[in-house]
Amino acid sequence: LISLENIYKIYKRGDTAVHALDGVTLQIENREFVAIVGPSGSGKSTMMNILGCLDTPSDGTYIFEDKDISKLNDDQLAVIRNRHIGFVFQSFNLLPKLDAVENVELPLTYAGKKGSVRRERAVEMLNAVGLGNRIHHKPSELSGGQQQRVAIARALSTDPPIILADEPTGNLDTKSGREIMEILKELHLSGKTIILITHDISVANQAERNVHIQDGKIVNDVKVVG
Amino acid sequence: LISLENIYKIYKRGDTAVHALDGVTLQIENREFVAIVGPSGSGKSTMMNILGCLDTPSDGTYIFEDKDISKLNDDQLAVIRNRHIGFVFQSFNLLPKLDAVENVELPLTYAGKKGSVRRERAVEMLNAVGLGNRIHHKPSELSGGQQQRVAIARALSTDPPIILADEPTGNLDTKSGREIMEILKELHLSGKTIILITHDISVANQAERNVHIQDGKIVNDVKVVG
Ligand SMILES: Nc1ncnc2c1ncn2[C@@H]1O[C@H](COP(=O)(O)OP(=O)(O)OP(=O)(O)O)[C@@H](O)[C@H]1O
Ligand SMILES: Nc1ncnc2c1ncn2[C@@H]1O[C@H](COP(=O)(O)OP(=O)(O)OP(=O)(O)O)[C@@H](O)[C@H]1O
Ligand SMILES: [Mg+2]
Ligand SMILES: [Mg+2]
Repeated sequence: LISLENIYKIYKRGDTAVHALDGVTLQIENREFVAIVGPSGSGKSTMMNILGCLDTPSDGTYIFEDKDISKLNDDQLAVIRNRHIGFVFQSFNLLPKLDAVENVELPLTYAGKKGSVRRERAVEMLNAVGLGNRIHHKPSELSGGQQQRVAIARALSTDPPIILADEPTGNLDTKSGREIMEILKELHLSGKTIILITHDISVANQAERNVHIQDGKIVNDVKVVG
Repeated sequence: LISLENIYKIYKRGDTAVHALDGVTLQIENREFVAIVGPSGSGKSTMMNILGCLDTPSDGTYIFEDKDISKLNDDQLAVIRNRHIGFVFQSFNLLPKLDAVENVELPLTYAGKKGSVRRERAVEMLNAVGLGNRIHHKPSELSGGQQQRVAIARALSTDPPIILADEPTGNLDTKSGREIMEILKELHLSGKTIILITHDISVANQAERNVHIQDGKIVNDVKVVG
C-alpha cells in the first residue's frame, strides 16, 4: 500500500543542515495498525506529513498504491488526501472562525457531500468522541482535549480507508484517551489502515506493530506481542 | 499565598450556560508543589488562567499575596504576572515571527533586563531544556515537543517564584518528559511554588499534593504518599 524508499528530508540553514529524515525505508500494508514511536524531534511528524502527501521529500521515493507521489501535481495530491486519508494533526489545525461541527464538516464538503448528509455525519462523529454538547463551540471556546477530539472527529468524518494520527491522545485524560483508542481499534477491525504517532508506550502497545525512529532513522521495527 | 474563594466561571450561550468552574475554593501556600488532575473539559486550564491573572472569575474572590485581584487594574495585573509568575500554556502560545531565543527573551524584556543579559539567560534556559542547537529556529521549524520546551524555557527565564504549567510534558517522550520534571523538582527544592496541570498520573505523583477536579468542582485534595 505504502512504500517509503530511502527518504530524506533535509532543511538547510546557512551552512548547517537538519536531517529531519535521514534515509528512511518503510513499507506499510493495507489494514495494518502501526505505531511510530521515538523521542521529541526524531522525525515522526515529518514522516507523517510525507505519508499524508502534505510535504515532499528532499530525496528518495514515495509509492502510494502503486503511484509515484513525486510525479503527481497538487490537484492530484489533494484528491488522494481527501479520498484516502484522515489526518489528525499534532497541533489540531482547526479553523478558528468555524465552530466544531463546521470544522468536522470540512472534509465532507471537499468530498462533495450534500448539506444535510454532512451535518448528520458531523454530529454523529462529535457524539462518538463525547462532544455532542459542544457542537457549536468555536475552538477558542473548547478545552485543549476537546479541540483534540474535534480534530479526531474531523479525520474520521469521510470514513477514509487510512488514518494518520499524530499524538491523538496527547491532551486527553486516561478515560477519554481510552475511548479514542477504542474507536481506532474498531476502525482497524472494520478494515482500515491506522498509522499513529505516539510517545505513550501504553498507546503504542495497542497497535500491532511498532516502528522506532531516532534522529531521522528507523532503528527498530517490531510486532507487538500479546 | 494563593486563595480562591468560591470561584465561578460561567460562559453564557443563548439560554444555556457552561459552568467551567462551579464553586471552587482552594488555598495554595508558598513553596508547595501541587498537581491539578481531572478529565478533559473539567476546568483545569480555566483555573490556571484565573490563578495566573489572565482571566477574571464570574463570581467569587481571588486573593494573591494578600491582594484582592478583582480590585487591581490591567497594568497592576501585568506587573504581577511578569514579576511573580512563569506560565507554560497548554498550546504553547509562542510568537510565530520570533525564533526560539527571541521567544524566551520576551519576559526578560518586559522585566527590563539588558540585551546581553537577556540573550545569555535565554540561551542558558534553552540549553537546560535540550534545545541549544535550535535557538534560531522559529516555531514552525520546530517539532511539537520542541515548541513545548521553548514554552517551558520562556516560563523559567525570569526565574519567577511561581510556576504555572499546563500539561508541560504532553508532547514529550518519556526521557524528555523526565528531564523537564527534574528541572521542576529542582526549582521546587530551591524554593519555588509549582502548580502544574497534568493528565499523567506518573507526573502528578511527582508533586507533593494532588487536587482532583471534575465538572468545575474540586472533588478531592490529597497529599502524595511516597
Ligand atoms: N469561551 C468559552 N465558551 C464556552 N465554553 C467554554 C469556553 N471556554 C471553555 N469552555 C468550556 O469550559 C470547560 C472547561 O474548559 P477547560 O479548558 O478549563 O478544561 P480542561 O480541564 O483544561 O480540559 P483539557 O484537559 O481538555 O485541556 C470545557 O467544557 C469547555 O468546553
Ligand atoms: N522547517 C524546519 N527547518 C529546520 N528544522 C526543522 C524544520 N521543521 C522541523 N525541523 C526539525 O526536524 C526535526 C524533526 O521534526 P519533527 O517535527 O518530525 O519531530 P517529531 O518526532 O514529530 O517530534 P515531537 O515528538 O517533538 O513532535 C526536529 O529536530 C526539528 O527541529
Ligand atoms: Mg511531532
Ligand atoms: Mg486544558
